[in-house]
Amino acid sequence: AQECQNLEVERQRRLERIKQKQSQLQELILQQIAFKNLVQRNRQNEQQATRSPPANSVIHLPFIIVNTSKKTVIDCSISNDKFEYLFNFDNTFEIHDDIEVLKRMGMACGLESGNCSPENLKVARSLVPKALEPYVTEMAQGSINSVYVAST
Amino acid sequence: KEVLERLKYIKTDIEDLKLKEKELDQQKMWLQQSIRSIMDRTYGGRFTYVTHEDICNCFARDTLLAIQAPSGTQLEVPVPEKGHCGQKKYQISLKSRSGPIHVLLINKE
Amino acid sequence: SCLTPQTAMLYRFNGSPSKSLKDINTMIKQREQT
Repeated sequence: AQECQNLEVERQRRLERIKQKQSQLQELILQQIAFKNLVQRNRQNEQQATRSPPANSVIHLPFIIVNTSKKTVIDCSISNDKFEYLFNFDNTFEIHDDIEVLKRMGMACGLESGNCSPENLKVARSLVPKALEPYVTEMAQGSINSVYVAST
Repeated sequence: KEVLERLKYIKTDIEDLKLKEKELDQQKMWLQQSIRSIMDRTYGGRFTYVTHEDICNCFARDTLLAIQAPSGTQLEVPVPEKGHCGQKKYQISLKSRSGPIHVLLINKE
Repeated sequence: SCLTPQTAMLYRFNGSPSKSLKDINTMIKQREQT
């Protein structure tokens, strides 16, 4: 009975670790799909426009966005080599990373919110290897945790 | 008898979990490699950009700072404290070790 | 003075999960309300 109890504790610990790894995998799948969609979109746009967009009109990844009200006064100090910046705001702000921007642009096919149309699901599945397709299907239905149950 | 049954089931399940965890680690490694190659300039890295318009369409508030920095750059946000005149100060500091940081102020108006 | 978790929150480009930024946004909102 004691051995049973010890193994049960180990089993729970492994289950927790697997759930955490699945959620990290889910985030990486979203990134993979979003990045591939972004590259495809830009490539198509450039082919149609038969030229690249002006360098000062695009922002390359990785980046972050700080979002604040237009009334906010921002005071900025920059080191000569541009390796250090200090911003002072007199109002609140929000910070978002590039993945968040790509999700808002729809590049993750709506998987992040679990509402993915059948066409988008097809696109999303084509952007990941076969072994990961079950995850994409589960994410499209908004229930990643069940993937583990399914495989056992 | 029940305890022995339970013991057998748990041992089998732990073996399953070991395999599952190994599979997850491999899939994670594969994805990280795949994302690195997408970001790599030779493959699609030239196309991993967003336009100012893309960004403006994503956010409601009007003033945006787009901060592009080398991987590993550290961003630090101190817990806001009250300044002398009682007003709260909100601060962001950025420190890069491997290259310059580029900041673009986008004012939607 | 050395930084402690109570005094600042950190994020690393291409190194920290998006959640770190969500935590920073939550902290800013909470501090604004207090």
